[in-house]
Amino acid sequence: PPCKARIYTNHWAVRIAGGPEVADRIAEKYGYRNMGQIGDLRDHYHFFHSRTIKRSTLSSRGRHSFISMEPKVEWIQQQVVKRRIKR
Amino acid sequence: DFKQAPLLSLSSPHCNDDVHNCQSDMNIMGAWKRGYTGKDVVVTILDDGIERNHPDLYQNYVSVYVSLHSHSFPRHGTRCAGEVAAAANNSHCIVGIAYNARIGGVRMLDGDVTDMVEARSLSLNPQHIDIYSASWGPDDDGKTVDGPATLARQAFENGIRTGRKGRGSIFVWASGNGGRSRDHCSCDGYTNSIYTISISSTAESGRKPWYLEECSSTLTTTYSSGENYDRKIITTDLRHRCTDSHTGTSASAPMAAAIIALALEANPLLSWRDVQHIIVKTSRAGHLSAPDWKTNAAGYNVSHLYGFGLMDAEAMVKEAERWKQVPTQHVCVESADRQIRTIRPEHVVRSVYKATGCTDNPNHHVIYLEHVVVRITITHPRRGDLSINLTSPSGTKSQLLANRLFDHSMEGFKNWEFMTTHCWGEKAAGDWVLEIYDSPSQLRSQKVPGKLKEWSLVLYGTSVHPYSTGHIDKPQFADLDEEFPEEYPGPCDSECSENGCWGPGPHHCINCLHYFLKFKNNTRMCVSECPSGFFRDDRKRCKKCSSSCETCVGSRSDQCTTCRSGFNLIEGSHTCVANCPDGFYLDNSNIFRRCQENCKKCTASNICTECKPGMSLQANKCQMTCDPGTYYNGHRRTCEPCHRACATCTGVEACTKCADGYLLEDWRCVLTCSATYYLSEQTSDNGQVQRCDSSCYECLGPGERNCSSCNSGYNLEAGACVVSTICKDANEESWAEGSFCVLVKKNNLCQRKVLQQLCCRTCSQKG
Repeated sequence: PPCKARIYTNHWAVRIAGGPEVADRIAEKYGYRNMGQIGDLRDHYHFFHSRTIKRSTLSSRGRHSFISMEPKVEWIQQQVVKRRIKR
Repeated sequence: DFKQAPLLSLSSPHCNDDVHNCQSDMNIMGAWKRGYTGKDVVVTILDDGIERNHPDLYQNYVSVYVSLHSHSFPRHGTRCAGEVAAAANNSHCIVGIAYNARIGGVRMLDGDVTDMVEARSLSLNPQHIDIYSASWGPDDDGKTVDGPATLARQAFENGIRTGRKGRGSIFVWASGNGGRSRDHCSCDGYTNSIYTISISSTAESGRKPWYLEECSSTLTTTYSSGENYDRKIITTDLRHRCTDSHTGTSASAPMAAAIIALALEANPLLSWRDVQHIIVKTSRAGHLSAPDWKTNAAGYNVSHLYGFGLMDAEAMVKEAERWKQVPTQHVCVESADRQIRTIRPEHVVRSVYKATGCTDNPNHHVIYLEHVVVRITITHPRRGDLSINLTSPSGTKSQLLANRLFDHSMEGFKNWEFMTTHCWGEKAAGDWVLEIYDSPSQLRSQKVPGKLKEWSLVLYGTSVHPYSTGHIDKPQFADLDEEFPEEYPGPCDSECSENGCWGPGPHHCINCLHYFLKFKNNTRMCVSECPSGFFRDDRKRCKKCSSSCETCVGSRSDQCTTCRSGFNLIEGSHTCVANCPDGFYLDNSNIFRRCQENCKKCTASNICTECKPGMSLQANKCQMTCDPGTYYNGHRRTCEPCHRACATCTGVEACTKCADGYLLEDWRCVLTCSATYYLSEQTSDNGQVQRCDSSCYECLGPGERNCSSCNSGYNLEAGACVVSTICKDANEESWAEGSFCVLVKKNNLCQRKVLQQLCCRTCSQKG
């Protein structure tokens, strides 16, 4: 069967403890923009990187990837497009 | 004591059903009449947004519960929202089920959907939004296995834990629409989550819509449009329009969300689990047709197509009004079975796990089940060839996965969580049986067979009966509360099941061990057997037989098995009657048995006393009435002529009267008497021929002394035939012997046959 290629976007979900200011500072440091908390999920933030490919079959690699080494970054996930159908 | 809300007078042009005056089996009107319209409840539609200024919606539309994007083509969302909260007293399209609820919309489907987008939508304003309705999901193509990723999962858990001020957000989800592509909604992680209320659809006819998928995680059902011959769901549409082309489970989910909104208005304190319990208790199988309806061990009817059945808004708000929160949820994660088993084509792998329900850990101890999750890891060359069943200790079988014809994936399942609701209310402890079938749909390489790597059970439920703390099921005797303490320490009546009781009597049981009688005042009494005059139905309830039955198998008058006194069963029907109907007789076992054919009245099977018209009674049998000179031939069932010598007869050799010039001799008509017969002269016999005495060969009259000739070996002596032996007499015999015959005669012993024969001459001589 044809393999389903994953489509990576230029959006990330990041879990950073310490509040929005800390998140803003780290986002700025690696070229992201903090788009705010994800819904009601405390310490989870939506980061957007305008200088990476908007849609790609490869996950994004570059200087911005070092954000995962920040001690305060507990978890990070590049967002993948999911196929969702209206029923 | 319900609130006196002004009653709506419906004047919708789309409701011209004057027979049921727009009553729907979901009893929406009943809930409205109790004053519930969704007031103070907030529902949001996770979709492609809502048209803000639709005339039916804008009164209830609240932008603050909307995601930040502008709405471009919110068709799907607008339709869903209309079913929930189209305002009342409008003249445009319809009225929403919760026409006073506030409605928002999250536009999330017409851009890239990612884990983050889902999580943001599912966790939007959980302290203000009560119900999230989602009419979307992974592709229903029959080959996708997908579900909430990390963030979306966290959003569910967060909403359940903290939403609605800790009572838990309500997530309503449209179950699958991939019926035609043989999809199974167990491969949809959203409907398979215990946190979502998975909604199925049925058409008004109660038949399965073409798009519907089966699966064990479906909880309940609402109407949707079905086939073109079914009536349609009507709802709001784009550009201020109205449409009837909204179909599929996506029409059902918002309907369910609106019904839940009514229940939340009736009792805002309901937790997310309370809502699911109420749905399980009030949903009804009704007229929904499904091949697999079954009653689980807790007495609930459930099917893979419709869950626990059609939602009942009125019943839900009634339950909500007096509901007491269910005990805290316990989660018992049973240890995993990691024994690797090969799954061979055309074979079944059966694995039995003895669950304890975590008895050793009171904080995790589960006795009464809610959801059951089975976490399974399987490798397999073609996933669609797999089907999986789980059977609970009480014997309830759930189909966790059906074959999926189009699923050619080689990925198998990695820790996939299948979920069933079918064991709701059953006991957790006992043997759970997992069966995995491999049924190849086409040729497949045998090199790499499937393997069950690991499976484990996660049991959700409570350690005390969810309704035992004086719950709503308690008998409604006002004085009972005073009479019995809140917690009845026992003992319970022997007819109570293990669920316990709140009083000593058989009518204080929570559930019955065997059967129960229900009284007009809604109380129940447990019994070991249904009393006479009652039969037990498939829900263990004793129902009344028809008045003439003593015992029966159904309530109709033709379903008796024994009769009350004064009534008797009619053979061949199960009907009891007081009087013996024509054509029947009462046999010694008091059953009205059928008389023989053509018999109108009889006293026994072979004794007819009155024949049906056109038949004549002959020797207790009914035969066709034949003309004189003919007789009824039973074999040919026709009248046939008698012998020409007979005037009347009952058979070809059974004359009853002879023609002129003939004599009746032994059912035959003869011209002259044959030997051993004589012609009697009695008038009554009209010259009938009689048989001579058996000692004569020929005779002149009746008796043994009218013989005229004898059979060989006999001599005729004075009209009688005696044995022709040489007679001994006194003269010839030696003195000693001669004197013997003299003595015989003298002692009058001649009438002894042996002596008479011996001394026949002496005995025959006079004097």
